[in-house]
Amino acid sequence: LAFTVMIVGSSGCGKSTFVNTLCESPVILRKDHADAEKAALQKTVSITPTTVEMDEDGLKLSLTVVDTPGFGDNINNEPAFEDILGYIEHQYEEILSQESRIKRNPRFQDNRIHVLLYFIQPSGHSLREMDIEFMRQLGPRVNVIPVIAKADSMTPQELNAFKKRVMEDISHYKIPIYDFPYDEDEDDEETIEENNELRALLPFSVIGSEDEVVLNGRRVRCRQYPWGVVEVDNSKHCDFSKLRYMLLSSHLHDLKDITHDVLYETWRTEKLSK
Amino acid sequence: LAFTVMIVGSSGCGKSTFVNTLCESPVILRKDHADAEKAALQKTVSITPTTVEMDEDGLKLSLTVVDTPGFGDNINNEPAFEDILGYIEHQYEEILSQESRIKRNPRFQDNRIHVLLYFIQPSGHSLREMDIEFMRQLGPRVNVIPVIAKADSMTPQELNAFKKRVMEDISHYKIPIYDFPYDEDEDDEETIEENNELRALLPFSVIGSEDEVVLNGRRVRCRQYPWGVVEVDNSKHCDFSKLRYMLLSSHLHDLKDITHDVLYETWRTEKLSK
Ligand SMILES: Nc1nc2c(ncn2[C@@H]2O[C@H](COP(=O)(O)OP(=O)(O)O)[C@@H](O)[C@H]2O)c(=O)[nH]1
Ligand SMILES: Nc1nc2c(ncn2[C@@H]2O[C@H](COP(=O)(O)OP(=O)(O)O)[C@@H](O)[C@H]2O)c(=O)[nH]1
Repeated sequence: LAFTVMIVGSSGCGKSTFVNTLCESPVILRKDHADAEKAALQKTVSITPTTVEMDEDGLKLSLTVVDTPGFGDNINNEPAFEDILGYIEHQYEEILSQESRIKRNPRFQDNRIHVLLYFIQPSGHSLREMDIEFMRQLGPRVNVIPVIAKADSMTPQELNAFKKRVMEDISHYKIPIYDFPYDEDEDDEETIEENNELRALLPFSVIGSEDEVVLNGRRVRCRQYPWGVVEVDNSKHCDFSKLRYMLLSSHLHDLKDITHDVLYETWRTEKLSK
Repeated sequence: LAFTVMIVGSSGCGKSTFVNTLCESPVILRKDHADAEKAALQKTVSITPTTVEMDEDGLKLSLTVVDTPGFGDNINNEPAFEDILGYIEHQYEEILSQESRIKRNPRFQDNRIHVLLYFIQPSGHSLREMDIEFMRQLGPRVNVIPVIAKADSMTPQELNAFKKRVMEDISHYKIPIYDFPYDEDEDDEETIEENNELRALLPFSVIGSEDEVVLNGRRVRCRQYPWGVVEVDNSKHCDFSKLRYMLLSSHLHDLKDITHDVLYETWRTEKLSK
């Protein structure tokens, strides 16, 4: 079973930590704190896929995570949008050319992005122009799921108010995101209920940590502050465990199906009609 | 006694809250969560001075705070730099024309910025291209003091490592900041010691809150999380109280003197030599 997740967000919003927390192992190494001016001179997003073999409840999963360091760090961020959109569409080009070959390439690998997690900075206000523009441009090409980064920097009231405002922006600006769609006729009561609950959590609040500590006799992934301990897997602290479950278990197939049957097909029709 | 502070940083990094915490009253009202696209269409920073009459240990202080909402929010942030630098230099123009008048304007007001607090996002990495460029351009015109915003989103280890890297960047990129200079011959041991201690804290970590709660019998300004309570005035939690003391008590006069005797004079010489 193969699944590809792309992670996008400003530098320092916790993407590498999130990936390592998701995979439960140090997949992305702590970066050498890159020279800001050298990085800025590059003016591109370095798009780097890493594949991890995982075991999800006995199910073997080959998870590819595509990190996008450099997004949003420059004074002018227009080029970064194009790099990421270009990467996603390039995978569709590859599928199209494989489809069209008389003699298929037996070693062909499907590198399409099944879901893009977009990390929103916990500003407490609403979406920035950059967030709106990016999700609007990418939404038609890939399943976008907005996520609130470093959710431990917001109090429960701030988090609820922020989630509400972000969803109002998403609706107001008609930003296409993956919002747990279900089929009234096909899906059972339980599936519809589950989808409604997950949709109500959007955007998912995440907290990441590679540090494990023994707390009250159990091993806990957490961030230790002088004023208290934040637990990654505690659903009273953030939505990390629910997000992980839907990505790697309950909604993995739906995300792949939509990518293949809807998003790729839409791109292909537009491409061939030009 | 009059003193003017300018606050610069990305939207949502806690500037308004910081100002209200500093002035101990709701000076800047919680903004109507501005339409991101309307704000982006403006493409300018709206520079808004507010004056508060304060009492600092019996000393009457007229504190003017200049907020700069809109900085850093757009996809292209070049115009924002110019707005802020332009505002600062405009105050110098006013001083110069007042100086040059044969008949002085008796109602003239000195609106020069005595210190600019630059809010750095708590990314945990190092300075962004934008931070370096901004402080480098503004440093020669105004006393710049870098501050780490929302310091409660970093653990003590992350904070210390980040402070160290930011100061390394500041030194590496030769960014001029106000770093508590002293005069070997003029200043006494105690002053030199105090300046060394303050310099060692740079960049100051700040946490802001308008919420007061009674904790263990005393009134405390804090942020309440499910996992604990962060105290604004607790120096184990952040440097807010030290920053406030140096701004409004110990270093107020030095900041004004440097603005008048050094920064303004440098600008004036360059201006008149053109
Ligand atoms: N407050 C908070 N800090 C985090 C969280 N996750 C990571 N960090 C810290 O944020 C900094 C940047 O994290 P990193 O994963 O390297 O960010 P990236 O640049 O987006 O990949 C590091 O100091 C992390 O320890 C989180 O959930 N909450
Ligand atoms: N974690 C944290 N959040 C803060 C802090 N100060 C303010 N906030 C929250 O951050 C959000 C934005 O604050 P605001 O002062 O309006 O930011 P501004 O846009 O820079 O003026 C609000 O939800 C505040 O409650 C702080 O020190 N730490």
